[in-house]
Amino acid sequence: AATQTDLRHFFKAR
Amino acid sequence: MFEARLVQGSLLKKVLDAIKELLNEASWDCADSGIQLQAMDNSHVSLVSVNLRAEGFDKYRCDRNLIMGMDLTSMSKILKCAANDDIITMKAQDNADTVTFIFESPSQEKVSDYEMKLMNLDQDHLGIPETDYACVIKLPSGEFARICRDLSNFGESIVIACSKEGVKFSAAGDIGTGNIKLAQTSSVDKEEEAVIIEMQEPVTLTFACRYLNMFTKATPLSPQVSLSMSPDVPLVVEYSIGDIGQIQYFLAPKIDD
Repeated sequence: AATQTDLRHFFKAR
Repeated sequence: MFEARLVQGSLLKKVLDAIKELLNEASWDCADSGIQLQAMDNSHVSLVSVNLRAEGFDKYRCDRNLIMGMDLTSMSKILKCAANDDIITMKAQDNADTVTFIFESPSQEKVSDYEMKLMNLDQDHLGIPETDYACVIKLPSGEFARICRDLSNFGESIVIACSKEGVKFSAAGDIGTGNIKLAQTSSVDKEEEAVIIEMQEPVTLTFACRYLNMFTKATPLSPQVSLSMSPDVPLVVEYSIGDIGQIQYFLAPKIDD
């Protein structure tokens, strides 16, 4: 199975 | 005050159709340069970024930067009241708590106006770093929509593998597996039918079908779509909005356990 990652892991909140 | 008049009103109608399944509400940031929207879906797995340039509007006035928070379901209901060939104008006073949409028929014989309450949304904005992607694939938007729809029958994820031979879309699940390979087109008479692959290095990533299928709601906006990928960073699915802007969808990859 593959685990869905979260966008905030890649993009920092401004 | 803020006023933006779009002769090709159908573009705005299609933009709403392209985002309303993914987002319930979002803020339209209006500035001198144009209108931008950036919002993540509730699960923070995908992000939509819309950019409409001021020059694309037949009339554009933005005296002071304005952030208009809107319920997109309501906005979509209002835009459904516009005919495809209507001219659409959005208007708001500077510190207004409502926005007005005006629809003019081409013959000017029918003019409708709808006023909608604005919302105060304090959504966190994400900084999206400029990225030089390892693979950028341009392909017909209808083709991409078809691939996502067909492979969704096989599983909840699609693996996109880009190499110098071409790009392969795969899915596997209970009923079996599906693989679709697209080779780079050598020469096509119509640019819109071409499959163009720019590859710095091969990339293979896995994405949830559910989001890809929501992104393809933007297909009516543009005959082409571009997919940008680099190892272990979100996919970017981009459609142009006529010649006035673009919509970009960012999707976080799935990581094999």
